[in-house]
Amino acid sequence: APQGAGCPACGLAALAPATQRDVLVSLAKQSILSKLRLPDRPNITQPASRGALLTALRRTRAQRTDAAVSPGAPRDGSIPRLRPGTGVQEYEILSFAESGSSTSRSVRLHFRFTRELAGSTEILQATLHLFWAAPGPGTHPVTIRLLQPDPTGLNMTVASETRLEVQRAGWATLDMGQAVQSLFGQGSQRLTVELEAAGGWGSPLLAGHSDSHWPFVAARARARMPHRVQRR
Amino acid sequence: GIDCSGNSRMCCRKEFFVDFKEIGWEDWIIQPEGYHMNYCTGLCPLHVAGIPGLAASFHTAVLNLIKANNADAAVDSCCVPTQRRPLSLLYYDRDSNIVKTDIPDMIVDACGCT
Repeated sequence: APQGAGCPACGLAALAPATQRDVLVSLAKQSILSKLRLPDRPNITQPASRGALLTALRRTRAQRTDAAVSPGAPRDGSIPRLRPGTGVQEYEILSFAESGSSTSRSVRLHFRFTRELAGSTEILQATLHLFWAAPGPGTHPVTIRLLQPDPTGLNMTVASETRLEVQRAGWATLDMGQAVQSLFGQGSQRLTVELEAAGGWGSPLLAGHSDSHWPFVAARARARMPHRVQRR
Repeated sequence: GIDCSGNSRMCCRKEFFVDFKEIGWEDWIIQPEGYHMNYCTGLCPLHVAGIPGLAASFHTAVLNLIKANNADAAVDSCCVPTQRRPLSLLYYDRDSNIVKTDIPDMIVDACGCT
């Protein structure tokens, strides 16, 4: 309503500028949190290191060959849009590994996904990114097992097993779309990856995972469309 | 659309920027630095009415409210957004994952009378 006049719709008196700003800021907070399906602002306990984040963003951007990114970056930031024009909210999720138990030949990595996204999105793509340590001459087989908690939650079952031949140090990727989707389907949030290197290689990953070589899962998800009833 | 300036009372777009640092959100929202929560305000005289708007059904609802509250109000047009765009966010979720998304229709680019 123009300054000084009451609100024609609700009849309330116009707010003082300072009060109006507080109302608008709280409206902005509510609107962003509800659209992100978050009950409250997250408290960050384990921020990703800058090196890990930049590497992951760079690798996912390079990998996204089919994304229709609008030619011009949006004016309010440097983030290219995911898939403009579809009208469906999409998410790109980067989940960085938490180190689990390890032996001289195997290492376990845990990846966690939030409840909000698990319950309301469908996975379009999920890729595990790993940086192999230098294996030495020849080829070295590595077995990658995706483990998921069994219905009791007490034991882990092997959801899938893949064998790779590693010849040199560097990044490798593994498709995990189905595993992450079934994880979401079970309402579970934690995915465990076990890497086992055959004889004499030691741990297949760089010891101490330098920041820019930190393993991560990059997933793309789309909001589930609510069930629409067409009125005739 | 018209951007509000000076003391024009016509329907216009009022710029309103929420700085994430000011509200203490800069730790979990990595990009951008704030949210342009622009809104529409001002009068829609009859000779300006009729420009198609995005929220026609919203317009009807608000007009009914106005008539219910102010029977003698001679208003039959409302200042509403006519152009909006997504808000692209890069943020930490509750499990310290990094999420990138575009929230549709969050930023008002233009207003008009409907």
